Amino acid sequence: LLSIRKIDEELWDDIEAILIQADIGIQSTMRIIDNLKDRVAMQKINESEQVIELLKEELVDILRFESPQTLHDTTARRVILVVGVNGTGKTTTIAKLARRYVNAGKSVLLAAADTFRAAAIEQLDIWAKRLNVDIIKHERGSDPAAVVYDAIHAANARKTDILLIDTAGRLHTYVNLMEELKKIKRIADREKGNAQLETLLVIDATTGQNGIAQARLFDEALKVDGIILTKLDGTAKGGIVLAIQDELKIPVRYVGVGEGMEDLHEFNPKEFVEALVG
Amino acid sequence: NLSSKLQDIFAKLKSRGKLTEKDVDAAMREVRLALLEADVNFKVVKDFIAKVRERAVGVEVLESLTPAQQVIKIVNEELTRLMGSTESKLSFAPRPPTIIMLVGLQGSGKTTAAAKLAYNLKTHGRRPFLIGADVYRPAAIDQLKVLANENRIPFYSDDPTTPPLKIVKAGIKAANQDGSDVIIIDTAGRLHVDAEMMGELEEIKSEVRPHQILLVVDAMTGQDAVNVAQEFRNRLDFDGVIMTKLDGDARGGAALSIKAVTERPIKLVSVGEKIDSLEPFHPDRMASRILG
Ligand SMILES: Nc1nc2c(ncn2[C@@H]2O[C@H](COP(=O)(O)OP(=O)(O)OP(=O)(O)O)[C@@H](O)[C@H]2O)c(=O)[nH]1
Ligand SMILES: Nc1nc2c(ncn2[C@@H]2O[C@H](COP(=O)(O)OP(=O)(O)OP(=O)(O)O)[C@@H](O)[C@H]2O)c(=O)[nH]1
Ligand SMILES: [Mg+2]
Ligand SMILES: [Mg+2]
Repeated sequence: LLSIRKIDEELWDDIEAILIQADIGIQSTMRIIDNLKDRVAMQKINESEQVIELLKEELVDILRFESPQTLHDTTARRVILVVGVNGTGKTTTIAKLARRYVNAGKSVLLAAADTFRAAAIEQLDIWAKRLNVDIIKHERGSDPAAVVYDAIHAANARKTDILLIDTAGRLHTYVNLMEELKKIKRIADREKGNAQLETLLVIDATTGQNGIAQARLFDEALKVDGIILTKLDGTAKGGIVLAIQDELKIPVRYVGVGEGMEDLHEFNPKEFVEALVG
Repeated sequence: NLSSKLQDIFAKLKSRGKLTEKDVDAAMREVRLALLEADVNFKVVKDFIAKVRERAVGVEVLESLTPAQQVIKIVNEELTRLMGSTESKLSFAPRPPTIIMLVGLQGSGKTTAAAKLAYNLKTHGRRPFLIGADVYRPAAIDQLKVLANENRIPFYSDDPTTPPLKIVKAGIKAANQDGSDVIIIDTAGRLHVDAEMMGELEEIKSEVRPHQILLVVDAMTGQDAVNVAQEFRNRLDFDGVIMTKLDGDARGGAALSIKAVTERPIKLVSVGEKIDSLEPFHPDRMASRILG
């Protein structure tokens, strides 16, 4: 499709089709193509492969981020709050993160703060047993904030390196549920002691333009430090993270590529863009 | 919104007469933008715009409607025609039991939809039975069991080391002994490109002959919806769709894409997490939600 050919309207149409079908969204797509057309004119480019290379560079530039110093501190204790709308893969991703940290020799504790959904606690409990890590859990229906409070105090007392907090899925449009999350974060922030608090938003790669609304509202409520993009092992390209990073500057930290505890990779913008452009 | 954008475009249209190509081009750009922002599939949008443009160009500007109103009217008519103009009902077997199998991608809402569907049928005087055939996801069977017990719906499953087909067959036996007239099977989420897992569904279908196979789709699904729907249709020839999480603000363009590409109707929508949050699908409401 993008092999040697003229730079004409048809090429721009094909690029537009690729970007839109990758869920990058029409607004970001139009901006990217306008920038490309400018560069093609300025640099007097006449080969289509060069245009494709410029396109990839442009996309990688948007996705690149300077990871903050706090992320590189491997000795830091961490409290990681995992949030997102229903069914995106939060609970499974926590299992994967726990696995990474255990492999890196860290002590890990899980907090089952989804006290709402049927068998949510049981689901995380099974992962804890498979990972051989401890879990803090209360009764179903209890206050999630109380679970978080107990878990942080347990982690502080045991000097646990990594505390991973699972929360109930919730649509960003439910003000009361977003308030509940804000309260949870306030408690975590207040009680965390010397730990770094991180908030990670889990986004399903099949999500369309609604992903931007999700990121916006979760960021407004909590200040999101990073995104985990799940289910990239399907056929969806996950281009929505480009629009999210473009508008909100929230970087992708990891991608989920399967249902097992090993199926998590650090985000690599170049690989992601290669797969997206195809 | 779209109608006000179209009003602005045609505000400058001074002459009465026909809508020219140039008039229609500007309007089509706005309609295309609205549909793409609503997650309607790129190719479906292309075909749709071509149809609308054909109808709009040369249309007499009527005395009774403004040009913007006329274009909107054409767009709405074409949208409703695509979405299906009548509500599509769940169909039941001529003789009980009716067997319904729920399938779809991971996390789309199948397990909760199974329980909600059972609850809905119970309130309509039927005798539903739930079978938990997801042996892969940790505590999936517990999840359905809790929902079944909370709502007093008979339930069957087995140890997760049991093959799903075995669970389904034993469940149907138990349901028949129970005198149930609708059997709802919850299956594990799976990728349409996972040959082995899709094969598992094909095997259950051929052995058990469900009366209805419903594809459960998340309303926030983007461009990938057609890939998923086409593959599920090619492998399983599903009968209809349940669209979930419509209580959010996703425009739900995937509904249009799936219908356009598979010709299978959306039968039910889920608008919340409560057990009574299943509703019939209204194509006209969906069309205006998509247009925004
Ligand atoms: N193929 C694939 N499936 C995934 C991935 N991540 C999670 N899943 C599956 O997605 C489904 C939902 O995962 P959960 O971890 O329960 O999602 P959740 O966000 O915790 O869901 P709620 O708590 O109900 O909001 C499960 O079937 C997971 O196995 C991934 O990267 N790839
Ligand atoms: N707000 C909202 N949440 C929903 C709706 N339908 C399902 N959910 C939630 O979405 C999440 C996933 O639902 P499940 O029923 O576990 O999804 P599933 O398809 O069975 O997931 P897998 O078995 O892992 O493939 C849960 O948190 C549900 O409560 C809905 O209509 N609205
Ligand atoms: Mg969960
Ligand atoms: Mg399920």
